[in-house]
Amino acid sequence: MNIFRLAGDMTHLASVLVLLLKIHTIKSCAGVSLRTQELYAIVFATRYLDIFTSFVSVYNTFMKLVFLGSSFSIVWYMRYHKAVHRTYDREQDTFRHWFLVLPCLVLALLIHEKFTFLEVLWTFSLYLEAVAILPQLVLLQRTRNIDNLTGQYIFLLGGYRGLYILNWIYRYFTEPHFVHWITWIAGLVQTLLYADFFYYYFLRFIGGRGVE
Amino acid sequence: PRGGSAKDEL
Repeated sequence: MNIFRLAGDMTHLASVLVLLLKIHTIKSCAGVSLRTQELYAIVFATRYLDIFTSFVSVYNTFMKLVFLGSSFSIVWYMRYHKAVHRTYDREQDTFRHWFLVLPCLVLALLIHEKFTFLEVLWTFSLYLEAVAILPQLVLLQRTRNIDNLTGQYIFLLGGYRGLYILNWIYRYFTEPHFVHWITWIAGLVQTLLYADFFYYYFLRFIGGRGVE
Repeated sequence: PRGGSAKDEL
């Protein structure tokens, strides 16, 4: 565990807490993509299947449970909590998220380190996480006035990705044979999606115009 | 070769 990894995890945790805060206290999920949240629930469910088979640390198991619990409860709130569901931008959140799941599954079946059930699903979760933010970014570009909490949620998620890349660079130089191409490329693609988004978000901010 | 595993990450 290095400082970048810990900072990345804490940023990730903060992003989830910001979203839960918005849903719990304001009873609103305006500007939040249910498609993206469902994809994250699938990501964590498929990645953390090893929670029963391999133990890394109390910290790891605890965080896995937090991410599983929070992602499924966010989906539950957005789908079934009356007050929260009423604020959901259903007409705007139209990204076909199943068109992301299927290619990721095919890619995981073709490109993986070991052809076992757990390993293929773990790889699938990496590919899916890389693109899971897309419905959220599309929704954001369609929504004219995004509130601070939604903006902070996405900003924190982007920060988490950036810190994980620093973590991999650190581990590459400090741990022998730490080479994980699949993890790195999927993580890099994910970070580039955020970087592209932040670039246009910044242009919109300084230009005072809408995102094209 | 032994080395760190990305499986210990979240």
